[in-house]
Amino acid sequence: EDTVPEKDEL
Amino acid sequence: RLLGQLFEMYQFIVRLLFIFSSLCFFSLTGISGKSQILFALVFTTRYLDLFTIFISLYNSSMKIIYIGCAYATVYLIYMKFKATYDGNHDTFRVEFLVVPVGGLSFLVNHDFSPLEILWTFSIYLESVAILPQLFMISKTGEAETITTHYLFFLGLYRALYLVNWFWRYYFEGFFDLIAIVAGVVQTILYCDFFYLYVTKVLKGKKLSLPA
Repeated sequence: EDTVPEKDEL
Repeated sequence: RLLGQLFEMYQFIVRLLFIFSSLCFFSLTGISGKSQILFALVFTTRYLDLFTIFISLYNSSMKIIYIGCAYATVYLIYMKFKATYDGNHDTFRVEFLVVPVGGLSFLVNHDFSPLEILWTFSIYLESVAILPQLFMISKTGEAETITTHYLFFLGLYRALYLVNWFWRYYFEGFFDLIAIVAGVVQTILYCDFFYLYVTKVLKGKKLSLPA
């Protein structure tokens, strides 16, 4: 995978 | 999403209630210390980004509360109320979880960087961290009602995240496959327990399994 999803969840 | 986070908060409140009720009765009967150590490890490795990114005051403070509660729980079980902790029945071999999960987080992750691998490790570990607790219940054949309420909400909050992820994918095009797959696994592991909870505990019976 090329993109790292945003970590805005707990 | 808000609902998911509210329930997440709720499970921590139930956890605190559990601790306080234990303080009153001086008993930690039925709770797995090993699962609680795993949860402490989960929150420690996941929230290392406290030092690198800032999302909101709510987000940061909840992270600190989670880590604090996790370690407070471990402290209460292994130090303060060691006498009432039923270690003889808490015999799940945690290395059978931590080692494969560690290996998998090196192999399947979004980015091969230390923080990202630790985050992935925490996501995978969370999905299975309840196994020592479920193992303990199956071994002793019963659980305190407060333990079952705690476990129910612990499971419910990930199940609600599934709704949140579906929602975010549909409306924002956002998805995180690692979190989704782990969340599905975690929810499936709880299904058997959910069934017992609804059919027994909610009908006012103490959870006890047939021998």
